[in-house]
Order: sequence, then structure tokens, then C-alpha cells
Amino acid sequence: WIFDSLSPGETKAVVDFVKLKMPAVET
Amino acid sequence: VDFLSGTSAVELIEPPKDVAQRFLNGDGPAPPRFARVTLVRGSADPPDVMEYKVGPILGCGTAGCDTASLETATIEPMLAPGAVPFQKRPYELSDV
Repeated sequence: WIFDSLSPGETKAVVDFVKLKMPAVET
Repeated sequence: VDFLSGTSAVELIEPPKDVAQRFLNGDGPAPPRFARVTLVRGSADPPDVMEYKVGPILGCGTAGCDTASLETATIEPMLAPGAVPFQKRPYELSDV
């Protein structure tokens, strides 16, 4: 698991976090 | 504009080998998970590509994850500004 790629849930959480901190970022 | 580009825009940063080995040997905690986020910064002067280390990503384990949390996460630049020029941005389907 520690080397598994990010899960869809993790990826979404990261993208949401980046957009929260950097509102101008488009996806 | 600034945008996340391509299928590799959000990827796992593999943990350091020594930390992983200690965990696998039962001698240490699970290494925290971090993401590498590749952001194309069209608004920068000059425009460039920046990679950020984002995490730790909490709340996930071997059983999968639908409740990831970034409560204590930070966003740290991994490159110097301008180190990767805009022309080297990841391939994006909308570019064609």
C-alpha cells in the first residue's frame, strides 16, 4: 500500500485542497 | 491561467527507502503519504511549470480511501520558479 498510487479519494482530496489554497487554479 | 495538466498532474511521492524498510520490517510507523502536484502557471512572469509537495494525506489505509483528509497538509514548492519553462508543460489532450 505504501507504494500504491493515490486512490481516487486521495486524488480528489488533494485537488480540492489545492483549489482551496489556490482559488485561481483550474482543473 | 494556472491549471493542473495531464494525467500525471497528481501523483504519489514514494516514501524514502529507509522509512519504508523500517515500516515493512515492523520497526516503524507507516510513512506519511504525499502527492506531487504539477501546476502549469500561465499567469507567472514568465510562465512556467511548478511542482508542489502536498500532504500529508491522512485518513487512508490498506482498505482504500474515500475519506482522505488534508487537515494538517501544506503545499511546498519542489522547484525554483522558472526551472521548468511553460513550453515543457505536460501534454494535455486539449492542446491538439
